[in-house]
Amino acid sequence: PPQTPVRAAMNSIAQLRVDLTASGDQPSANLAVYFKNCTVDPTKEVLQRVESLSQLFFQRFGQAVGPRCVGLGKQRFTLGIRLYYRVMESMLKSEEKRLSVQNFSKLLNDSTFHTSLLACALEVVMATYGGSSTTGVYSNGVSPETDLSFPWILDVFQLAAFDFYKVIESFIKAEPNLTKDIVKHLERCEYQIMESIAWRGDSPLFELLRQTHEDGPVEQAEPTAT
Amino acid sequence: SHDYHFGLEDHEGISELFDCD
Repeated sequence: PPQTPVRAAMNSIAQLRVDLTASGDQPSANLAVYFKNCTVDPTKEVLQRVESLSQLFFQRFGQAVGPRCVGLGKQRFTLGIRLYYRVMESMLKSEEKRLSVQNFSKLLNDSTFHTSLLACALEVVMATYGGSSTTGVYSNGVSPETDLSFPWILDVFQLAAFDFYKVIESFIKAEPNLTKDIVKHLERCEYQIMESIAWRGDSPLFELLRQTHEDGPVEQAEPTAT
Repeated sequence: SHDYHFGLEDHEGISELFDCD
């Protein structure tokens, strides 16, 4: 029978949970190998960052939804962490194949990369749970009035939208199990960033544009047709 | 099953986007 919005949301939540059951809360053996292959092993920083970002997330989730729902926040964060490690491994495998490189020291020691990747994983989890709030239906334990939808996660992690934007396409490429609705949601996040958020005063986009401008035009403008 | 518009070129990936190439 055709699915009601609630049934569809419940199914995608169940699918996400089943899907991530096999993924661990810690870096996998393959990830540990990538970390060891780095000039500077990022393992300790990765685990410390996860710990500190988890505290931030729990606190803000509790503030937004209510202190009695901190357990819900922990559930969501756990799913987010599993997806974060899984997508990271998948990304590194494809980069290894594309670049014939095993040492990803610079990337894996880049805090912005990790924070953006975790934020994107959490946004997928929140969108999967929060789907009902867009339909205004109370089915995931969170009242529709609490808006945890994008760009809430950027504010929690104090992450620049432009940095979040950088991981979206690679995230979708690396995680074939994403549902059509979630891919569409991430695409909407891209539009939202490019149309407005990335142009806010404190965005790193301006610095990038300034650098590009100083470097001068890379390509000559095409001559006008006579 | 989705119709996401991939925009990165073959020679571009997450390493380039984070200036780690």
